[in-house]
Amino acid sequence: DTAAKGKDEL
Amino acid sequence: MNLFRLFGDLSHLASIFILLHKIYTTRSCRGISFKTQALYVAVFVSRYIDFTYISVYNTLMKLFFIGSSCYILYLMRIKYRPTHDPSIDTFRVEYLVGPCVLLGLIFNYQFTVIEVLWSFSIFLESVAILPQLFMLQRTGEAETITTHYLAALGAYRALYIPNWIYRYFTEGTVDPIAVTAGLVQTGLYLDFFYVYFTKVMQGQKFELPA
Repeated sequence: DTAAKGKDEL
Repeated sequence: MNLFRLFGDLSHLASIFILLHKIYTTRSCRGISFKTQALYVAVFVSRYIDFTYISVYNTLMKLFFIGSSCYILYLMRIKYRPTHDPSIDTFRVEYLVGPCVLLGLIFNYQFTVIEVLWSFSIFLESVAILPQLFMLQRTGEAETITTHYLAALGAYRALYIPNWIYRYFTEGTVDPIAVTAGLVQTGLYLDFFYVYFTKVMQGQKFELPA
């Protein structure tokens, strides 16, 4: 799921 | 979560407290670009509108960044309004926002409102400091506390770079949008960092050569 990349970062 | 990212986030947190401390102790927002601060509100609101739950840490930080950035605008616009001089805060923000909207529409991970806003916020964050740096360039000097604010803010994104390298090796993930924008963002600080390390850290005043 590419859309989730980096989404856990602020 | 790794130490680079944790210290990056803490540095970001520290930068906001330094800025608040500067405004409180000098009872003034002199030397601070309202435009840059307003852009940060736009950055946080457009990025964190994605309510996907990650962790307590993540949620608290998001709330803090939205809340504190709005509070700083209140301080600048209302409480300490007379201390802000719009005549030196003249960077044209439409030249930043326009291209970032365009970039967000072109480069995103999914063509949905949330994803485009997320990309837009990443691009906008990378250049949001420009009105502030432009102002610094115009006045040619800055209060030491203001330079500490900028250094902490610059360190935040700079620390995200080793975080991405670490994540690449441990998780095998790369976020090309965040990395590209992050490199640009850090690059914009290089000149500032040079003067900060060679002057402010040596106890001298932050002054740009004439």
